[in-house]
Amino acid sequence: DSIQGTMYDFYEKC
Amino acid sequence: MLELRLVQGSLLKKVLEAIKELVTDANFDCSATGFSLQAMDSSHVALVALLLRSEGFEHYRCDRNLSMGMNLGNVSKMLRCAGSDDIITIKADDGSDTVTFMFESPNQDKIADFEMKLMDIDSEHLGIPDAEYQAIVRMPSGEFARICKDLSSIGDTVIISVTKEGVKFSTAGDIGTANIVCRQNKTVDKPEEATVIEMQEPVSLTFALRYLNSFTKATPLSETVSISLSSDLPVVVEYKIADMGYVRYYLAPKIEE
Repeated sequence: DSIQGTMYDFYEKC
Repeated sequence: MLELRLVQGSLLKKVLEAIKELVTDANFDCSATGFSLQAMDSSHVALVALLLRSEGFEHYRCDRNLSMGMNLGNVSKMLRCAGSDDIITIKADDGSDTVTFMFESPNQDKIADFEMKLMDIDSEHLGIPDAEYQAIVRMPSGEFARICKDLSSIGDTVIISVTKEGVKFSTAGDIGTANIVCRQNKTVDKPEEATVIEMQEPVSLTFALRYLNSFTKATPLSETVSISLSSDLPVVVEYKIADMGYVRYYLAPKIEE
């Protein structure tokens, strides 16, 4: 099974 | 004081149509570099980054960096009142809570101004570092839109796989499965009809089709689209805006549990 990633899994807030 | 005059006003109309489905409210940032926006969809699964460089405007005055919060549906309503050949000027005074869109017909016989209220938007800005992608596919934007539309009538997700044979788009649903393979094809009459695959190593990622379909609203902006893929990174779907900049969409992949 797979789950949907979000932008926060890949990029940091700046 | 902000004053941006865009002779090809239709570009701005197309930009709004390209992003308003994905994002409801966003801050437009204005600096010496250009007119830009970075915003995520409400579920933070996708991100859109827009840049219209200052050099692309006929007149570009931005005395200080300015961030203007707008409801994109409302901006779209305003811009739909501009004719497709109109020159569009965006104006705002420092500290003002409104922005004015001025539309001039090409022969200057009709001039309209529409003032819109700005809004305070708490938006998070993400740092997106430059990355080396394992594979970059450039293909006709209409072809990519067609593939996303066709596959979404079969399934909800698409597996995009790049090998040296080509790029494969696969889906599966209750009624069956579908695979579409596009091979590299540089020997076409026009460069915009080519499919070009730059692959460092094979890559395969799974994405939700409804977001990709939303990205294809940018198809009128460019005849070609580039799709950059790497394992463990969001896909980047980029539509270049001739001589001015780009609309880039980032979409987080499905992650195996």
